[in-house]
Amino acid sequence: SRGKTVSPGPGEHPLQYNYTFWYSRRSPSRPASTQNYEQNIRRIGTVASVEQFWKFYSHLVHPGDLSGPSDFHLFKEGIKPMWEDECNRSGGKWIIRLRKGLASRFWENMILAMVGEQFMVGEEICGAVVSIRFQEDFLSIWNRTSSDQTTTSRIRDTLRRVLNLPASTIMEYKTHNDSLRDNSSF
Amino acid sequence: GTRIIYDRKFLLDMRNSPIAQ
Repeated sequence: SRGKTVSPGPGEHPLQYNYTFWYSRRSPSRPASTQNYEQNIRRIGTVASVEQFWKFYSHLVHPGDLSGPSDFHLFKEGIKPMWEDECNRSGGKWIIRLRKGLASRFWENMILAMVGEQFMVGEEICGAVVSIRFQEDFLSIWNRTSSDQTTTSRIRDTLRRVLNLPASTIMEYKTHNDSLRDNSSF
Repeated sequence: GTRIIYDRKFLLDMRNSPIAQ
């Protein structure tokens, strides 16, 4: 459902959108498929205010402390963190590779920018993902319209600013269509 | 319409507010 399931409490600071936290664990032994992915992803909660965000966030393990390949996702309520969701189908994502040890801090800065509406791209942002892997970690931020270059450039520039990325950091944009076609993510 | 914008500093300050504990 696309409706709001939670609301800010009395006196709390509302967010522009409600956001849902999701967690997924990769099972490397099984081939990637939509069905496996849906079985492995868990919705862990939705927040509607700054206060609820912190309350929730402070109870989560820092992504950098997770063991084994796993992902945290933070998506606008009602948007599933899947390529096939109607809000994602025509979209894509910016991907940033991180060496080990940086994921927790960068993830926090990225989601603060997202829930604080720092990207200034209207309805375009769908959600964000941190992916913990063996050799390196990845951040990604998903938007609705991969063909909208003004938007994707603005998202890239905002990310560089809020994460204070070195100029040498490689950022790659990938459409979900391409991800679906080559059936790969990281 | 109006968008609800929060900068990083505000959000981090809110983290320590009693209601968010």
